[in-house]
Amino acid sequence: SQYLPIVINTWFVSNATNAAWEELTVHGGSAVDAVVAGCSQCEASQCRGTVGFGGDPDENGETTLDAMIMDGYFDSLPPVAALRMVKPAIAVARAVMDYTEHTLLVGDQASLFAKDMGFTVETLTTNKSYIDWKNWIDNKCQPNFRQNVIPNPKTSCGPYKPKERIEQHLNNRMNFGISPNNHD
Amino acid sequence: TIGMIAIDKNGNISAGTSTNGLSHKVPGRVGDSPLMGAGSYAMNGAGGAACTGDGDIMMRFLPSFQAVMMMKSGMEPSLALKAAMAPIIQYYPSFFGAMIAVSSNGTFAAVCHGYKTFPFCVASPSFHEVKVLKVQC
Repeated sequence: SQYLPIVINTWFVSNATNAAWEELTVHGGSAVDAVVAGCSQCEASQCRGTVGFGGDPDENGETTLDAMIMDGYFDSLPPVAALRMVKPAIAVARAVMDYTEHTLLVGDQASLFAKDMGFTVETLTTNKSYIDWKNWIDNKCQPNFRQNVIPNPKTSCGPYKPKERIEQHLNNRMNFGISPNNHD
Repeated sequence: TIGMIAIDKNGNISAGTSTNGLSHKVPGRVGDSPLMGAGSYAMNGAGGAACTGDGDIMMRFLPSFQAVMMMKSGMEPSLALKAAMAPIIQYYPSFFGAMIAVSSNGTFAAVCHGYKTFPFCVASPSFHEVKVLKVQC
């Protein structure tokens, strides 16, 4: 087609588009190479603050990264999610594609795999994300995504425990009419 | 989040995303970006699509997968995106989100909801340099 090759990406992050386009047209890379090159450029430059290290800190002040790479003939579908302590997330996803038959690698497993594959283990925290986290703590951990726990998540930080009512509710449900004779 | 799709001159398609989830992902949790069919999707001979925005809502509809399946059935990227976006808008009219799609022959489109306009970038033989384009939401 006269319109190929092509690179398209969300937002106005044209440096990432350029990096992918060069991979395709100058370095003779594949489509997968191009997407990894483009997204890696975005991670390194922390595009718009929403890509790469230093994003929103979680309740422990850590930042996690999600990434995926997919090829159009499905021979490998290796996303990584909630990756901690390793910055080049899409390159880790590419390593999952190249060196495993895994699909989704999440959390510590993803970080351990990345470390095995020789990726640098380093904090993803920046001054900004640390200050954001400190401010969040000073603001009684507001906002957060907790519900039905004690202490009251709308006024206090954790650690949290489930509210008794939920346990009671579960117990009630457990006893209602279910017996070894009518439930496999 | 960045969602990206590339098609090489032989027609092989790849899609990918990367995010730290700054604005929509629950910090420390998994968002929609790494989930196939939600964050992005690619199928040789059909096309590729990618999403950005409120992932916790968008992921429930696997919009990237939907858009690629529509293109596989011959729909133009812009119509495919509108069709993939429609159920999300129906059930969550106040959500924020955007999608891009490119069909296997290189025609592309973008769609958005909740923003005024949505910017995206394209590089192809049709343009001498990387183009930043905008779509009205």
